[in-house]
Amino acid sequence: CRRLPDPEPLMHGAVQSPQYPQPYSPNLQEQWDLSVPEGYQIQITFTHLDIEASTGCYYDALTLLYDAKILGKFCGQENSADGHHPGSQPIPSPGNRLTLIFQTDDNNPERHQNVGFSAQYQATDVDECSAPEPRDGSGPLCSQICLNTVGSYLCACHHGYELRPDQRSCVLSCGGGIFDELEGHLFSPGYPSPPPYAVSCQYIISVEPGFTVTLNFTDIFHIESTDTVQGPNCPHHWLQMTIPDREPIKLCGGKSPGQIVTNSNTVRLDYHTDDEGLSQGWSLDYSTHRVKCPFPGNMANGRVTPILTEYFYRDYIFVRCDQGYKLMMDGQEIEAFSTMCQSDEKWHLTLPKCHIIDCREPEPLLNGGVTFLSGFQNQYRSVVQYHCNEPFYTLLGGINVVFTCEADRKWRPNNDIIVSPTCIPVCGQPTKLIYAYQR
Amino acid sequence: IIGGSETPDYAIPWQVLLSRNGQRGGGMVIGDRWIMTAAHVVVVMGNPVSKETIRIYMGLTDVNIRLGSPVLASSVHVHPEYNNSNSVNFNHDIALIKMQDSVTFSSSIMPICLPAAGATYINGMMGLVSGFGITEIDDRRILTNKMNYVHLPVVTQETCSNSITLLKRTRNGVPSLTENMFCAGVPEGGKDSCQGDSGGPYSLREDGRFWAAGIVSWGIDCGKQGTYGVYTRVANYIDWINKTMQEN
Repeated sequence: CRRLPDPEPLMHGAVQSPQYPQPYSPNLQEQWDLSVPEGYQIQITFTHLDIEASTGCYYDALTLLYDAKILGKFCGQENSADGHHPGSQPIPSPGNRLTLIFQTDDNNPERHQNVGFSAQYQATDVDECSAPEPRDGSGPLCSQICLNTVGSYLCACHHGYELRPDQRSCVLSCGGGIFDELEGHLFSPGYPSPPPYAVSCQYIISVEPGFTVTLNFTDIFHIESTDTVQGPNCPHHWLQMTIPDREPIKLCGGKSPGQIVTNSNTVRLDYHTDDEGLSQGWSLDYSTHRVKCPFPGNMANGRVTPILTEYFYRDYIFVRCDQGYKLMMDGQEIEAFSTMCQSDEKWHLTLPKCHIIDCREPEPLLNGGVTFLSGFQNQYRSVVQYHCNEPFYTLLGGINVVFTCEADRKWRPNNDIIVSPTCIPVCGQPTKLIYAYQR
Repeated sequence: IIGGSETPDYAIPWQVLLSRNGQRGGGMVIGDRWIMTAAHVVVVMGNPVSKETIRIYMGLTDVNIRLGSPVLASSVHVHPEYNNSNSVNFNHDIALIKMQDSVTFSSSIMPICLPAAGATYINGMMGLVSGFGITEIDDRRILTNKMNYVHLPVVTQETCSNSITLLKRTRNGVPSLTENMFCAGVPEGGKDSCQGDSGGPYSLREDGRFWAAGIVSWGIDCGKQGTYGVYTRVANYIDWINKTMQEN
């Protein structure tokens, strides 16, 4: 056999005496066990009740019980002087259950046929928070703040405290842990109230590399100290600031440290008090700044963009060469260059150089040659002139053919009409003539 | 060359020596891959000789000293109207030879200019004819290995025609003079081109440039009184020359 699950409690319902609205029978003993979900209580409202009236509802009666406690015993008719009629007002149950017992004796009055009762019931929310504290010494439902909800309740804690696992009592909170947002606010437990004794709280501010943390103590700063000639000594209460690779620093006294630039992306704060003395506490805002990369400097024959006064982590810069120059990196020409400021305060690529371009050797000229008029090594803006091997060849057209190395790395004629120089042979002009002087 | 002189180096750098089966002929450089000559130099018994048999020498004035390796022909182009199977019709005596390799010009090898279209041949104008053909030493005709040249004036068509007509009365098989020919020489004789000079240049000088007025073609004897050398009138063939070179 398998036990059937309990039926889901209803949120509302109706209950009537047997045969209602017909007169009920004698010798009845009927019972209804009503229930609604936990966290609710039942309210029952009688729409009609007509039960033989008697003193103390001795003969016929409808009895309402909650955990064997009688909430009421009803009989009679509405507005009648006899009996005990519930009226039309809702009757609440202390909990989510209600038992109705309808009991009749062995005879009914002949003149009036009583029809019994008809009632509606519904679940209503219980305000657990307003309930009195239990007498068993277990304490209040919530140690600090009780929030009533429909069908239930929640406990909450005041600022500086956190809810314990029992979900009802509160414990002092350090508010510690890891703070990885780029800005934030920290404070001592219970701040601005003095914390209880023997506090040991740890706060770690850790943001991603490339950012540095700056602490700014605001408002009250009061940590018990012993003043010495060298300054406050922190023998019992202290706030210790630890930055990686540096000596920890203990802070105490009544004077705020103000702003502390850590130059680190990680800072650990340990707040310690012993079980004596008094420290009112502290609070701080922290902010972060991106690390700075060195100024890229001026590029020879090129420029860096964008031009900023300072360059920070994740900033990009681009390098462009002036016209007639090309980007060179590790002996190789590159089409474009950009570099990013890294978290280690260095550019992820070293800056390239701008080298002057060259047009390579000019096209050779058959039966001629080329001479440099200006520039050298075929560099940008070099000017060359073509010539033919005279006197045996001459340039077609007979005009000077001058080419300039342009920014597109091509030799371009100064005169756009010329496509390419050509040497044509010189005819009929021997280098030696036959002379006859004898007459 | 009859009655001429040995040519100094670099004086006639367009002169070409053609050799075909031991026969000498002349030619002239007109381009870095083109030689112009007489058709009868490259046509034997009415048939063009094979290009492989033609040897081309340029840039020399003494065959003995600087013969060197010949340049080879890649194609031979005879004027399409040349028809001299009986050796009496020298009309259209012109041919072009294309060389396998181009030539770089220098003092020793230089092209001669082609005549302008409509160039005129003025009577009495002195021209320069040259070649490696027969010469005359002590009244004996010998084949020389040195380039010779001689200056000869242009003769009117009428004078030349009359001399040929006169000769035709006493000789058989004398070729006829056509408008595609002109004559050069002196009436008293003693100066002329001769066998072996055929195909060589007869040049006129104008504005400091020599131009190819004629191609040594034919004549009755050499240097004889009352006879003239007959030359192909190059100016009549400019269109054919340009067309042939462009198409090839």
